[in-house]
Amino acid sequence: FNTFPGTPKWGKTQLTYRIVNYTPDLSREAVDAAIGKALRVWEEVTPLTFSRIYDGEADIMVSFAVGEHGDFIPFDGPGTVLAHAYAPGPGLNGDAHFDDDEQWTEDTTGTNLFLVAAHELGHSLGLFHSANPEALMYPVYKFSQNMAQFRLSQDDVNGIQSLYGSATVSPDHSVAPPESGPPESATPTMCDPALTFDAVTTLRGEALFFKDRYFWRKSLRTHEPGFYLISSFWPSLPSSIDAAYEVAGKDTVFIFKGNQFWAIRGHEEQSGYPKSIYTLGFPATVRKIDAAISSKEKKKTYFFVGDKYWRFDEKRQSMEPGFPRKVAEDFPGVHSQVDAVYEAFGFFYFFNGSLQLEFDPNAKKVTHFLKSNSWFNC
Amino acid sequence: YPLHGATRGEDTSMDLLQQYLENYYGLAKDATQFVKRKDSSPVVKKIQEMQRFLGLEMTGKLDSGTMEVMRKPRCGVPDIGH
Repeated sequence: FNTFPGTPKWGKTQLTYRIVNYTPDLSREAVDAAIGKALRVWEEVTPLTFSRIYDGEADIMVSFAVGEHGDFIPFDGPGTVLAHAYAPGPGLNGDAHFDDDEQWTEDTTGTNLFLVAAHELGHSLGLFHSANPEALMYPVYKFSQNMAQFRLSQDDVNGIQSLYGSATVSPDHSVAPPESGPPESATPTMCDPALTFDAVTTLRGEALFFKDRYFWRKSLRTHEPGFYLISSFWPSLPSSIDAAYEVAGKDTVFIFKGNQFWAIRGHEEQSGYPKSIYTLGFPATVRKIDAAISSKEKKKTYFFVGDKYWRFDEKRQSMEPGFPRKVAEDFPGVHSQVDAVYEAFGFFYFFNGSLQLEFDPNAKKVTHFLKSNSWFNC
Repeated sequence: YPLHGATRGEDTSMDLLQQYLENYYGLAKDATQFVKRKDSSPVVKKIQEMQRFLGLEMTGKLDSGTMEVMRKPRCGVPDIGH
């Protein structure tokens, strides 16, 4: 891998991006999804997070243009040059431009937007061209047949982690020093006694257990859960999510990561997302949601953040007054921060590390302690 | 006077080479005369630099493998730093 001369990089981990305009070749949703998925390629292996803004100057401005387009480096019509992007910095720096004389596609029949965007955004983050033909940052376009399971090469991972490190974020969100060596992310195993979950939710009668870039899908009718890549079902969703819950009445599952949330309905990713969690009524002090559950009967959604929780009225679509409240006061026995929460058979199941607490909301007490992976019949 | 096919093809390749080296490998814009004489040392060195960067055999010649890679769509960011 290579970095730009002088090794420019962002001095913060929370970056903004804005999609300035759209190509007529694709729907807006398809462009949004391709750019979102391309950003997540880098987000998954670094402490970087990306928030979309719709007005003003973002760190990364994404645009489509033909010929001369204001930066004195004109595009060349169909073929050859597909796009270009600028190294991190203010103004034009960090921006990614796509030649709209190309035929942009979601698949490989034309020029795949996701693949080119992932490469250009690598430049936006500080990576220069790699001489490794297997790398995403190799300058020549090469489509992959297996787009749904796209993964960065180790060369790309080494490159971006040499700039930003692998995962550590300091409390003030400044960039932590890179770690000495990038760890290979291991595939989680369902019967690992130390298994923890990022989030758990129901989806149309099944249970989904999220972990890193994967999820297990468990139906009450089947003994063995299925194991899948999140991106193979929902390409725009991030990995390592924070929380998820289903509003059964809307046939929608909401997925949370950082200060954003997405909506999915079955296989479909809903347009207009991600949205900011602050649109739900959270104060600015809330940076992420640890766990969430929506009660079908009460039509209330509980959001757990640290040792407090908020309650959202699904009928009124507003946060209830009087919250946040202490988790330990209303859920006696649930003392520590929760990773995930799941509702089944009238009980709440709180996941904390490799432990699971079965809580009876009527008796208001913990009724069982279980291993986190008890649902997998290990 | 219509050009012979092979000659025309060679000219097209030389134009592509010149543009490619100028755009992505920092060949000076006024080095046209060197490109037209592709056996000249600065151009051979630039071709070798390009071949090394693109993971090709460093022949220093405009062979078919090098031409094939040069004709592929690519990112517009130069392969060498300004």
